[in-house]
Amino acid sequence: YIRTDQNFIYFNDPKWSNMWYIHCSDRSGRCRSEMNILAAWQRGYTGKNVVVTILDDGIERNHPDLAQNYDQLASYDVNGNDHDPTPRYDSSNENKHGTRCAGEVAAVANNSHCIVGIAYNARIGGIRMLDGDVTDVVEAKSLGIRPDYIDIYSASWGPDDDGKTVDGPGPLAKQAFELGIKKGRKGLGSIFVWASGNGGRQGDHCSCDGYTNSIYTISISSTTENGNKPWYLEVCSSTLAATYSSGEFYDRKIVTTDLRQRCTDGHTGTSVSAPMVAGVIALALEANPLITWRDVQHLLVKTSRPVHLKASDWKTNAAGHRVSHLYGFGLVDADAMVVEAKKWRSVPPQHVCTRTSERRTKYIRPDQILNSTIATSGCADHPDQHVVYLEHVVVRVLIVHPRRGDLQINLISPAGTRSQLLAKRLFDNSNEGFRNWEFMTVHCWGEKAEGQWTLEILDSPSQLRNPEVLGKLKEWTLILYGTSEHPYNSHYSPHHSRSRMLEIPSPGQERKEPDLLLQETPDEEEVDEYNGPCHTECGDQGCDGPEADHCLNCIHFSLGNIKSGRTCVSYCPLGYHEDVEARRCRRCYRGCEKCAGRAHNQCTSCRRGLYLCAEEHTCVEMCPLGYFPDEIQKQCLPCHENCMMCLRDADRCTACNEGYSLAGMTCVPECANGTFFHLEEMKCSACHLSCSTCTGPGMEECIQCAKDFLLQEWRCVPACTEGYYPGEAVGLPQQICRKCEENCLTCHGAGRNCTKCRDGYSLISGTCIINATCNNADEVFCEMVKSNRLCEKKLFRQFCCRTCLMTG
Amino acid sequence: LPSRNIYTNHWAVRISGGREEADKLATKYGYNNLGQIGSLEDHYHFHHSKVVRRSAFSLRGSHSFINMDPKVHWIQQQVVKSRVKR
Repeated sequence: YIRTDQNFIYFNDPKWSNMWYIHCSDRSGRCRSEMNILAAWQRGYTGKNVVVTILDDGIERNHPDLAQNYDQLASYDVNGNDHDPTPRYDSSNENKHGTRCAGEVAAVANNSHCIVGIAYNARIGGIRMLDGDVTDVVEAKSLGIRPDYIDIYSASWGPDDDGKTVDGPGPLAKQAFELGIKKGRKGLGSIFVWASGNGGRQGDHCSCDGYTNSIYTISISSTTENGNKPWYLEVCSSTLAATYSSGEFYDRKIVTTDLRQRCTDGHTGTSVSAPMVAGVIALALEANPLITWRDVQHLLVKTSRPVHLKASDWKTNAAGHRVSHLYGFGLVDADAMVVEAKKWRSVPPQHVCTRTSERRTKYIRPDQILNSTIATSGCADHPDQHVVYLEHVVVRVLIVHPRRGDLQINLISPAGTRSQLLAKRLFDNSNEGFRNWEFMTVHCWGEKAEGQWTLEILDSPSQLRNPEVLGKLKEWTLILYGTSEHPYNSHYSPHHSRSRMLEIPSPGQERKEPDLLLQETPDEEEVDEYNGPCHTECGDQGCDGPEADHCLNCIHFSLGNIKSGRTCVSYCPLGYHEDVEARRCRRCYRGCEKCAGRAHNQCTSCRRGLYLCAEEHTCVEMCPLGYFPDEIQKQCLPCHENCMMCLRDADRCTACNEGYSLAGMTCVPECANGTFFHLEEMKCSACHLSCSTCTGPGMEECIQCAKDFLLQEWRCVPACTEGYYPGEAVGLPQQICRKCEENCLTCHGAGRNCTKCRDGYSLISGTCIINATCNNADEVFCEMVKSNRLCEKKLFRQFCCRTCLMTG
Repeated sequence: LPSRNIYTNHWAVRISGGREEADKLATKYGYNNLGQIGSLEDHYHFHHSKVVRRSAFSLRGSHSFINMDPKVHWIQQQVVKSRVKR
């Protein structure tokens, strides 16, 4: 928690009070501003002279909160091949993503619009490259735009996370990365920030995302306001650090700029985190413009820390860094970053030491662990490759396997640090194996490279497989990146990060390794005739048998009742809530999956088919008006303001509130008579003077004509033109121009009211008869024509009617 | 089944000899040279308007002869990549 600070900064931006992740202005005490952005601002760092660009679907450069910081030179439209990255507008607002990211980085401060960007004086651009076919060429072009002008590239996208894709940058994009690292920022190296894996869909593992597994990208994950793992987050050994982002419905959200010059708190996931860190790095670059791309990563490793982030696998590596697969080295600390950056000395040059395992195929047997080791001196015999202190560690594998998703891969460093390179992926039934795929871990950062490295592969079939077809490890290569001398030469730089002193250990967890916890045994006490060990959940009254349902009381919770049988559990299952006082699991109200109490309005999540009403904490089948059922979070989320009803997304309106009307799927203010709402200009513009209501400025876009105008063929005219006559229209207050009979040039009504015929027709008793004459009308069938009154039927009029009628 | 690729009518080609050489080669096989790919030296972005814009197969035709041209060091038909926003 941060104490209120006397020289607290206050901005007049309307959403400033919602930016809980930056300041504590609302004095609620529920303050989570350990990213210490305010403190960095108070040191005077706001991103001045630093250029950031967003690789995405465009950026609304005339957004009131971006225009002032917008930088044309940091922008390009790769999809449209021009210099204007303005997104393509459509009724679904699908191209909102880039604008939302941009606001987090550099939304202007104190301009009464929306929010304040983390680097609110930085220059911001956009590279439109997702709104079209994304190919290797498109990515390479985007990554290579103005490398000497743009400092930081932020990207919040990646391969499909369907749990069966293994994809990454193509050959051109890889070269663009390498070129950017070598030559960008005039040799200091471009800085690429990437949103780490995002399990928008379950069952994925972000090590199959080649962008976050690149050593050239800074992979950033997310935590919720309460330091919990967001439902969407994937574990990943290449994640470097984390920021706050969206979480459950009860967690506060992140606010940012939105398409159509709006604000939103609907920007979620790790899409939020990458631009946030881009902003923090911009502050650090302002403090020290000469830090290299590797310095930035070292700074993040040094200053990020666990604070209250909850992860079961926090561990301290051999260099003393706390690290986890969820959050990397922890929550970023902007203040510590700028302080360290200010006095930073560049780290020694990077060395690369590569070792390949022996080329002997090893079989991967189901449910057995295959261990393969590589012993290395860190290439001590090649000075220019010698690695003593580690940075990134990459493992390139060549594995043949019948069902790739059954594999789990771990890497254990000489110091014993275990990195999970790959977890099982239930949906991945590919038989392609891994063909020189590169996994990466940062967990050994700062450790010594020398020693024995162990690759551990576990194959656990998740469905029936042909037992005779075994997986094979053909070979694997260990690539060690690091320095030959200590990266922080202690004799000239203290480099003791302030953040270490800030570290607030989460109670009871920090110093003990998780598996040690499990090894603790309960006190052994004598119990009556059964004297075997009790279940670990049994309390101090002992037990009368070895199982959890033999306990006489429970350590944590008792589940069930005497009738149905009672047992002890460490936590209550779904459908129950934990009554801590009574140490009992109590059933939630019908329909609740999780709850905070038994009442119907204490649900915190709902069973399948029901949706949670956040305000009332109740589970409903149908969301109330103004809300839509979110299939992923299983809760009723509010429609966008002005929306009375929406479909599957807050922005997909199907009905509007009073005073608004639908334009596509957006609710726009109802404009006064004679005006229409101009979507792009976001204001009411005048219809054509002949229209009283219209959908656009053109004459043909009238819906209703102005006074003294008549609707004729979707246009409004002062008077009906030739071939039309004014007539009533059902349901319309005004007359419209109706077409005269066929072949009739002027008329004053329908039917026999023609007053002038077209050439080749004669006007006969109000209708137009073709001038054809037939010479045998008498003999042939004039009588018949007249007796059958054929002339009144349009179809037969050409049969000598004129002649017949003329002859009376 | 592995996901099916979508082949575009764009190619990345590595040709030494500069822009002129690239233009010449492009014209020879009916391509448009859209210029160098970012800062990647000798890499050019070719487009062939006579080849179907999106296809499930890498179509063969006279345009394919460029693969065999000795001046071409490397060539890659562009495939649509599935990229999702996080």
